[in-house]
Amino acid sequence: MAHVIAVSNQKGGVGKTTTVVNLAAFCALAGLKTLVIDSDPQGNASSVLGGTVTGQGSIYSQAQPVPCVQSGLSVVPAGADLLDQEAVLLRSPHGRFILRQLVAPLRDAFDVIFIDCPPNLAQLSTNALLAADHLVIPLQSEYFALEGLSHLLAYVEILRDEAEATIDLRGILLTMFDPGYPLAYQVEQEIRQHFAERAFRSVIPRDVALAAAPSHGKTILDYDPLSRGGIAYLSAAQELIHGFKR
Amino acid sequence: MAHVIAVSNQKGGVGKTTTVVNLAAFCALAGLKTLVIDSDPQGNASSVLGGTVTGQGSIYSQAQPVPCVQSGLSVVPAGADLLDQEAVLLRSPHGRFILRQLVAPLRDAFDVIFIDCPPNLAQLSTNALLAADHLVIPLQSEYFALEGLSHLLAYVEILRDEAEATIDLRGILLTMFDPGYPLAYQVEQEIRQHFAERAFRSVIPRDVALAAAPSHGKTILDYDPLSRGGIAYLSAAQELIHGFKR
Ligand SMILES: Nc1ncnc2c1ncn2[C@@H]1O[C@H](COP(=O)(O)OP(=O)(O)OP(=O)(O)O)[C@@H](O)[C@H]1O
Ligand SMILES: Nc1ncnc2c1ncn2[C@@H]1O[C@H](COP(=O)(O)OP(=O)(O)OP(=O)(O)O)[C@@H](O)[C@H]1O
Ligand SMILES: [Mg+2]
Ligand SMILES: [Mg+2]
Repeated sequence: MAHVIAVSNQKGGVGKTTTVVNLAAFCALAGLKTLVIDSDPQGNASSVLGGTVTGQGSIYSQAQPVPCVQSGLSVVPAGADLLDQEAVLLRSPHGRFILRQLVAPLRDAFDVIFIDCPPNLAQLSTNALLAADHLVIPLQSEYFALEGLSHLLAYVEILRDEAEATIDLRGILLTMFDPGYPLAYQVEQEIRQHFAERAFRSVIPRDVALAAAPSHGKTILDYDPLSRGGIAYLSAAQELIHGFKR
Repeated sequence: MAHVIAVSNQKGGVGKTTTVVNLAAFCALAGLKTLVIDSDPQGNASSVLGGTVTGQGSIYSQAQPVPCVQSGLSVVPAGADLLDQEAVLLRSPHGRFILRQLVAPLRDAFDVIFIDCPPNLAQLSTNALLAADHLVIPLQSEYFALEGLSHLLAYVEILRDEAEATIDLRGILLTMFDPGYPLAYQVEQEIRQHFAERAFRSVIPRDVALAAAPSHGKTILDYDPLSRGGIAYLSAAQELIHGFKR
């Protein structure tokens, strides 16, 4: 029975895709049958995991998982239809629950399923939040990113009230942490005070290896696992998997 | 007669808002009557320029410009209604041209108008691209950001064909440039080869001052104008203004 994890934050460029592909790589390394569903029309996760097949549709056109280079890891790529799905889902009466239905049959075939979300809280992200069991929020330790966090959490509460969402906040993951940034420690302190064990102990540092890996079409595990970014994502994956056992 | 500039890129976190508020600050410093229209529901530009007034609507509810702390600079804040506008604009027959009509009466009162866009190419961004005379594309010198550039340029072409868009590409502005990143020089070289004088000569470096300024509710001009980030945005503003005169 899979754990389904949405990785979402409407703030752009906070490390959603980087978090999905690298947590997934280490989960597969740990022996978990791992799937990544790319639900962002930008298709960045697909391009790293090697799934962009021209002409293929996305999960919303019943696309099936495609095995990645790394064993134990599969991807359902973004597909050309994903951009149009926003309007289709908006018009359809049960448009918010489509992904939940599409993910259901995949739960038996995998141990963990990650869903990469676009930088907004529109239909594709709403579908992911209603399909998932857990929410991981990558948070850049900077001012604008912090500003948007309460909005995202409020939206999840609305989905719990209105749409019987069962998603729990698995954790806030501090990303691109740079000790030279005055806000970095302030943000970390605030997050640990407010969220306690719902904030990952692992903190992802700003590390050039994490930005370079995707340009080689690789996860950090394949590109430079012993980099500071690699070690941090391994540690975050360990925390995530440990949490499954509880 | 104002120059209307859309600052857009569907890739998240590439420096759209940072570019809008800082170019605007230096344009006002140069004596231009400058307006920022915040068309991103996140409202990051509004929170820096001091315009977030609870209960006030956005440009789409006829909200009027509010003077900022810096003289010569005004802002039309994001407003609570902006998020709902996406659906409203999608349903309305001439929904793509609403912002063009709302901006028209403002052109006589300002010399330059910047429009901050959200990280997508949905209705709010489409409206901005159809309301503007010029497009500035902030581009992070990293792999995912480069991947999305051709998609953005293709979309602008579609708007030219389908919706008689008159927007020209004023320039690609390299942001968060970090010489320690292997891709930085590669991206710069590629951009200069393909875009020649449609790429700003000025390059914005990764500079902690640019990330710290918004947390003090300030533009870089008020926070640390002699920082590397401040000097780079001054230089980019000079290039932009010089281009107006041609
Ligand atoms: N810890 C890190 N250190 C350095 N660079 C990073 C780190 N995490 C991500 N990056 C780089 O920063 C950029 C933004 O990251 P990413 O694209 O994963 O964010 P995102 O939240 O998925 O963006 P979007 O909102 O567009 O979907 C990318 O170029 C990525 O390679
Ligand atoms: N040159 C720079 N050096 C260092 N930090 C920067 C620089 N430019 C922007 N930042 C910081 O990087 C983050 C992303 O920038 P910004 O929010 O302006 O991007 P954006 O494209 O507007 O994001 P979104 O897609 O969410 O609208 C912010 O925290 C900002 O303060
Ligand atoms: Mg992403
Ligand atoms: Mg922005």
